[in-house]
Formats: sequence, structure tokens, C-alpha cells
Amino acid sequence: QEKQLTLDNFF
Amino acid sequence: MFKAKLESAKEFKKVVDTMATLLDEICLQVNEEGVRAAAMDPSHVALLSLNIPRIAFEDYQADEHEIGIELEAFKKIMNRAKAKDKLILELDEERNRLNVIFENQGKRKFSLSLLDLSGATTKVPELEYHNVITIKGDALKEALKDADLISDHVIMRASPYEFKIEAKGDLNDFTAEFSSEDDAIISIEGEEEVKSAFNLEYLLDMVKGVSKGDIVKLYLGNDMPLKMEYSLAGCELMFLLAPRIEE
Repeated sequence: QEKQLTLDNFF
Repeated sequence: MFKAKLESAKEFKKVVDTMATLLDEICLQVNEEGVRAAAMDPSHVALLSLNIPRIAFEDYQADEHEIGIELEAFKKIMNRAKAKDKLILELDEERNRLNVIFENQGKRKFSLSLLDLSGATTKVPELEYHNVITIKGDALKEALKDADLISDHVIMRASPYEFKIEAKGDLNDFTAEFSSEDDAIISIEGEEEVKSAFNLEYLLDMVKGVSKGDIVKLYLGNDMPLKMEYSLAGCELMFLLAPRIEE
């Protein structure tokens, strides 16, 4: 299962 | 006041086109040093940052202002740029508009109504990367278009000597391989092997303004956002794209 992360995950 | 003149309206059109594919609106922060802006796309998957140092302009005068622009309208106006048009951007503070003027045999002036985006500035995070690939823009763009035939996402892999873009479909695969010896590669830096997967639609939007002769810098990590940098006519563009991960 693939999931698209958002940039909020890295800030 | 803000009044800035660019040599080529047609070149700046590429910058506006690229911004408009990812973003609905942007807040230009102008001061005596130049023009800066940063914004995330509505889904927070991609970030675009623009920096136009004053040296990129033919004429430049600016105090501090925030200029909020609706990009679809700006893009439509910029689509009217002709080959030898110069571009003047001028803030009309009284009417709260940005005048977009094409200067050639005469002047054609559009007045773009401004949005109040004050306080909507996006901070650009400092991420650390060990792998940096500097590649010819057209080679990267063609590889991404190839991959688009096969899948809606790609895996980017980098090692100290190699950079790969892979796409896997249900039946068919695609791989683009670039070694540090290849003509397309200016340099590959990095000490380890890294890989991350990215949505292809975003990648294609990010390279929209890239053409032959442009050089693109890619910063890669393991399941990290991709950082991409390139310049168009003195305008420095930087993108961050969040990865896809396996759960």
C-alpha cells in the first residue's frame, strides 16, 4: 500500500 | 513604490506558467533586494519558492510591499507576451492593482486586481541532503515524459556514480539511467545510495518551464522530499515535493 505524504510531515 | 522591468516578457511567462500549474495564488514580497515568494499547493504536497534578485531586472525600484496575485489571471495576461516585448510590473497603490505592461512598439497595459494575502507567507524548511544531482533539464524532462507512459509515479535512485528514474506499471516498466560519464550529467554528488518515490504529475508540473540548455539541480534522500532548483532568465525557482511511501 503506497501513501502520498504531505510536506507538513517534514516541517 | 514598486516598479520593475524585465528584458523578456516571454521568458517570464514560463515562470508564471510554472507557478500557475502548482498554485492558485502567491504573495510576492518585494523590497530593494528583489522579489521573493513561497507557497504550498492546496494539498501541501509541493512547495514552490521564487527568488528574483534585483540584478535580474533591467530597471528596478522597490520599497517593501506584499503583492498578492491570483495566478490564473496573471497567467492569462502573460500568455499575451510577444517575442520582443519587455515586461514592466508596477504597483498602483491607490487602486490596489499590479500593472502588467508589455513594452514594444507601444505599451499594452493590464491592471491586475490584487488579493489580500498578507500573513499568508510560507516558511521554507531547511532539509539536509547528501545526494545532489546536476542534470541537463531536457534529459530530465524527457525521462519523466517517458515514465508517464508507464505509471503515475516514479522511483528516483541515486548513488555516488549513478542516477536512475524508474516507473513500474502492471505489465510494463521503464528505467532511465544516467552515470556521471553521461552527457546529460553535470555532476553527481553523494556518498550513499538513496531512493524516494514521487508523484509524476507534480514532477511534470515542476519541470514545465524547463527547456533545452537549462540546468536542474536535484537533492535526494531516503523517503525524503525532493528538492529541485533551476533558473529561468535570472529567476531562481526552488521546489519541494513530498514523497510517496509504502505503508
